[in-house]
Amino acid sequence: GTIQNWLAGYFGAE
Amino acid sequence: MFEARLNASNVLKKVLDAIKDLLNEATFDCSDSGIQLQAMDNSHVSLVSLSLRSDGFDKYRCDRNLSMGMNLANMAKIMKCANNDDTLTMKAQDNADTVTFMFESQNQEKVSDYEMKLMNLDQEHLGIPETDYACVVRMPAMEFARICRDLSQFGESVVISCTKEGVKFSASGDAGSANIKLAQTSTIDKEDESVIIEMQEPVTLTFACRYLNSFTKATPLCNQVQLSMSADVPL
Repeated sequence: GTIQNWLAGYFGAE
Repeated sequence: MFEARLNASNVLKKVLDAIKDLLNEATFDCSDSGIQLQAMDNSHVSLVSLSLRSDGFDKYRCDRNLSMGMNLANMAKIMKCANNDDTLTMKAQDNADTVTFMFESQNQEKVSDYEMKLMNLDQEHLGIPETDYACVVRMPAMEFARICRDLSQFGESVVISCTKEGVKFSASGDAGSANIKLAQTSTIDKEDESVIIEMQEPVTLTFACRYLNSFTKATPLCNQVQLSMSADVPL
């Protein structure tokens, strides 16, 4: 979950 | 009214093949400048960022911005019905809940149309941020696909090490280890076959084979692939 959250933030997802 | 025509359906078939293993569904955002698609893959690990510029179509018209949510498996079923050299026209009315794909054979003797229901998908504003990458490698796309395929036999991940001299791909596992080194091309006679490295500082990064192999589904779209790498940011 942590990496997914970081990637989502990196790509601009809220 | 939205209408986009390609003289060869094959172009959209290749685009769809490049993304359909990563995404189950996606929104095609149509505007005057073209079609944009940005979506994270089903596992939320990678981003697909696709831009089909209006001037790449043989005819393009988009009077009002339109977001078309599509199920890509259903779109693939439709695209499978087109011959590679059929003319393809995608059409949708403003505020429509369907999109139409029309295929016309070269001799105009066969015309088929397929209508697909659109979906309401959550709109997220995603993109690949502007980044100054430590290393940018340009190389033949087929060669990259081959390396990913070959190294996948030896491990679940590939280590990419890039220096000014060249780029090294490595994998290891129970069966042993594998290393593939590509030197920077000394003379650029054939641009499509060249390996070119722009390096600010060397990098060594590890990536999952599963994703690299998914990304290489885009190989038929272009002769060259560009790998942009920096520590702690996605490839």
